[in-house]
This record gives sequence, structure tokens and C-alpha cells, in this order.
Amino acid sequence: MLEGKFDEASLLKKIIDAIKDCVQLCNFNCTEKGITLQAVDDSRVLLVSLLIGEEAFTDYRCDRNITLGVDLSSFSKMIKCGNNEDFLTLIAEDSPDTVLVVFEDKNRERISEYSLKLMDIDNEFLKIDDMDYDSVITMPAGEFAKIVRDLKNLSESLGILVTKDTVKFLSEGDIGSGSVVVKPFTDLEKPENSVKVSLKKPVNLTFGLKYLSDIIKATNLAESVTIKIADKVPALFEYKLPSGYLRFYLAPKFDE
Amino acid sequence: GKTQPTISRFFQRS
Repeated sequence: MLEGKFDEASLLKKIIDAIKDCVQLCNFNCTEKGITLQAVDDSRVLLVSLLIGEEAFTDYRCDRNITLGVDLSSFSKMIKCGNNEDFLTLIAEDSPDTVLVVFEDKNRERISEYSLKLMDIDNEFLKIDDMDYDSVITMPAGEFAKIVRDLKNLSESLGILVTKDTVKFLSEGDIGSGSVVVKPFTDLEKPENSVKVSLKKPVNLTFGLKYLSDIIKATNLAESVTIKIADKVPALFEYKLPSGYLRFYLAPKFDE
Repeated sequence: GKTQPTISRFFQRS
């Protein structure tokens, strides 16, 4: 049996909001260590990998591995029925046909329950090995989101150039071009505002802004985003959760 | 021009 209680419904709301526009039918794999999800978008370009560790829950138990096949657009509608500050508990039997979503208001005696029908979802599971990256950038998630939104107005592609102490984002399109340069910076009072750049090899890569626009929907989940890039391998965009992560893998565009 | 590779090109099915 699965019973996972979130201190605030807002965490699960933000996670589902971050992924529901790029993937729709997903298996949530529940184990004693927490809940994982892996899914690829319809165009088979963007890979989403989620871990909600057991410590992200105030109470968590899962005696046996359970798979919850969920239509995220339906799940999202149900989760929106709870207030952000409510306790949210997911409950499922060992071989479930449904998952129960229970909201508890912390101030009043109000409990609301929703039951979501589950689906049999046949999806392949990809093995993700650790990779060697040429550069690792950590920056405020909001700043990265703004760069993607702004430069998307100009082009379908975003160039990311990393040299010794500079990250340059640029896009070139029919109406003109634009670039944003970000340099390493340490904010002692607000570490989450800092920018860190580590570099083994200079990087000059191009990414599809359509997919980056999906990735930045995770912005509300974390103060900062970590971007790991290398030539001709998928880049990793990571948003850390209180326990666990939401990761996106997106390969750079390259010349055939 | 540059093309967008799919993700399954990089990761094996397990």
C-alpha cells in the first residue's frame, strides 16, 4: 500500500504544472524510497526524469513497488481542487485501479477526497548513465527563464557559449539578434542569486527554444537551475526539490 | 542547417 502525505499541496501542484504540457500519460513508480517518473515528450526530443524522495513527504510508506499510470491533464484538474497550504495525501492499494487524493485544510475541519482512475501505460524506460560534462552552470531559475522567454521572441534556437568566465546566451532571427551575458557572481546574503560556472572545455551549443520553453515551466520549483552541457550529448537541466529533483534532458541541435 | 536529434539516440532502453 502507498500512503504519501505532503505538508503542502503546492509542491505536487508545481511538479505537475511543470511537466503536464510536455508529457501527458506517465507512470509514477512508487517504491520505499519515494516516487519516480520518467517520460519522453510526443516529439521524442525531451526526456523528463523526476524523483520525489521520501523526505519530501511528512509521512511516507510504500511496502511494495506500485505503478500508478496517470493521465496528467486529469490529475492536474483534481490537484487544483486543493488549496496550496492543505495537506495532500496520495493513497493507493497494492494493485490499484484508482489513486485517492485527500486534501486536509489545516485551519478548519474540512477534508476533501478525489479518486482518479488509473490507466495501463506502456512506456519504455531509458537507462541514463552518468556523463562527463564540459561545463556546469548554476544560476537563478528565474533569470534563466527570463532569458529563454526574451530570446524566444527572436528565433527558434538559443546558442549557449561558455568560455572561461562568461556564459553567453544568444539568438539570431529574421528581425535581428539578441544576447545576454552572465558572469559568475557570489551573493553572500542571498546565495540563491549567485551564478556559478565551472568549465573543463569551452562550449558552443545550440538548443531548441520550443523545448527550453517547456523546461522553464519548472521555474517555480526551485530558486536555481543547474545546466550541465557537453558537445553532442544531451544537456541536463536540473531543478532540485526539497528531497529529489526534476531533471530534463535535451540534446543540442547539430549539423548532420 | 542544424537538426534536432531525438533523445532515444543517446539512451539505451533498459
